Amino acid sequence: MDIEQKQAELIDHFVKQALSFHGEKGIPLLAALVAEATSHPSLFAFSEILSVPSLAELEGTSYSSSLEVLRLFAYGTWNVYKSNVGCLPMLLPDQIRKLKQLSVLTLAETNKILPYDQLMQELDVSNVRELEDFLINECMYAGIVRGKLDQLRRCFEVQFAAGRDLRHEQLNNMIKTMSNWLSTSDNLLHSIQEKIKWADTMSEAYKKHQKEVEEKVEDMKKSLK
Amino acid sequence: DNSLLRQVSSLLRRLPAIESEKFQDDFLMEFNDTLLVTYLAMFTNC
Amino acid sequence: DAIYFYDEAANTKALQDKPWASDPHYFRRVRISALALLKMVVHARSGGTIEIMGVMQGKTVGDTFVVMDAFALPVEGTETRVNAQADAYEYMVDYSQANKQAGRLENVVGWYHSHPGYGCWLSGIDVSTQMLNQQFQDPFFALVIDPTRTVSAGKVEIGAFRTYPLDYTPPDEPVSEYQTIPLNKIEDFGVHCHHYYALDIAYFKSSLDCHLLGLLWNKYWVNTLSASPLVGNGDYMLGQISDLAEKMEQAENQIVQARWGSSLMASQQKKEDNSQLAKIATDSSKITVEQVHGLMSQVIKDSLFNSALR
Repeated sequence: MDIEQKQAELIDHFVKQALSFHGEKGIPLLAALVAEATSHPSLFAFSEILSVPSLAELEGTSYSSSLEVLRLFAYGTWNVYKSNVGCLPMLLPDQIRKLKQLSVLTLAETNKILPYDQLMQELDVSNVRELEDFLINECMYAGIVRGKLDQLRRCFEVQFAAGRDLRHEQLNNMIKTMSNWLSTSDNLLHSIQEKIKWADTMSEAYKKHQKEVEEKVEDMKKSLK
Repeated sequence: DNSLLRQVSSLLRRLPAIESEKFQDDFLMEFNDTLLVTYLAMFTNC
Repeated sequence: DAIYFYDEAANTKALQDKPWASDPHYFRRVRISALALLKMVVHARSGGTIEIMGVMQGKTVGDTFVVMDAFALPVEGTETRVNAQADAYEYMVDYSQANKQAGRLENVVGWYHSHPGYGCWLSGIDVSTQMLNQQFQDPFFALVIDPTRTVSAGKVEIGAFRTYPLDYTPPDEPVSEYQTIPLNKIEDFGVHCHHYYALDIAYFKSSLDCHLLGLLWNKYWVNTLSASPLVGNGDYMLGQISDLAEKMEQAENQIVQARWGSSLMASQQKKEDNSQLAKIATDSSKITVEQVHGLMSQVIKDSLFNSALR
């Protein structure tokens, strides 16, 4: 939630700028905007910028690679970039760092426990110290990820990871998960209500039974006297 | 609302909150202990 | 928020009239501010299994003590010597003077201490301390907090008391709410329980307190939800069960001896046995209920946050 609040203003700023650039003169400015957005240290969400209509004008021009870069940063990872390096422009050091940060978020989406070996392979890092420095300085301090570094088991336990931009096909899964959660919560509430009713009924029955027993004891005492 | 979608996605990724054998073992042990205490209390009441 | 206003003239008049001097039951109620309560409970909890002590500031309004604030005292051995707060007189005087300079005009109206795990009542030493306080510092009352039972019960275990004068015979008090007393304290409880009476406790908070507590809740609700008395209070629970076992053994021995002894007082003895066993049964039910509550919260949390989305 904090990361979303932090980048909300930035997203607004970039979206407004993108909306103001259109036509042939706007295309190089849009490309520069994309480079600036993908290099910005505090911006990790790009779907709002992607959905600006003027960005579609980049398609088919000499700046279409900027659109591909934006899509890469919205949905892709460092490995995807490496396998398509021929089709994409050279990234700046700031962009490389950001893409690696986003790759950590993607990895955290699937697993809560990330082994160091997997992380070193995904991020092209040669040793554990460098990996830990990256995770602490670039990920945890940036607020996109919270977790524990377990040096004994050589893994990173993720407690929280910021959300990345979603593709349309991912929405179905999310809706299904939330429906399941909703129905479980509803069922739980119903069963709690039923248990409360049961407890009340049992308590009434017990009081009634106790009263009956006391009355019987009194009757017995009177009859014995 | 892309921001909301990202937040929801981040939240759903955090769940299940705990998923490990050790937690299950500890949880079931607590469960058993409480059931045992309930059993003993029932005997005491009787 | 009007309760926070300190009426110097009314307070001076009350101190001159001293209506409590003629009526041992004069004071009936205590109103504690949210701030004072929080400070006292946090202080008590910070002591762990060690008894802590502090002092409360406030005023009297008719038959009610109004506690505005509380501060801790740097003393030890609150349950092992009468008037342990004597060690901190200089501290109390300095604190009170500094308060008055800062514009807090309230006087000290009572002392609080903790009974970690063994309930809210006054021991023999507490009764002596409170009698001394009432002799020299009246109006004064004693407050006892049990931080351990607070955690396991889920509500603040607190009791406010005033002692009777030595030469006063109290009338038969209505039976107060039952509380479990550990076996090693039961004698101390029983001997002195008629030397004091309990005051009704109510709480109040200012509009600013409401706002601040709301903010605190927003910040710490996750920690509150995550906590579990089963995990946090395991030692206390073990102690309760062990104490219960000892009480049952003692009851069993007493029953056996009594039955072998005289049969003349059979009906009287049977009544005592029954009440002793009834107390044991009540204690065991209480322990179980607390355990079950703790487990219920764990099961619900597991269903909501683990099982559904596994």
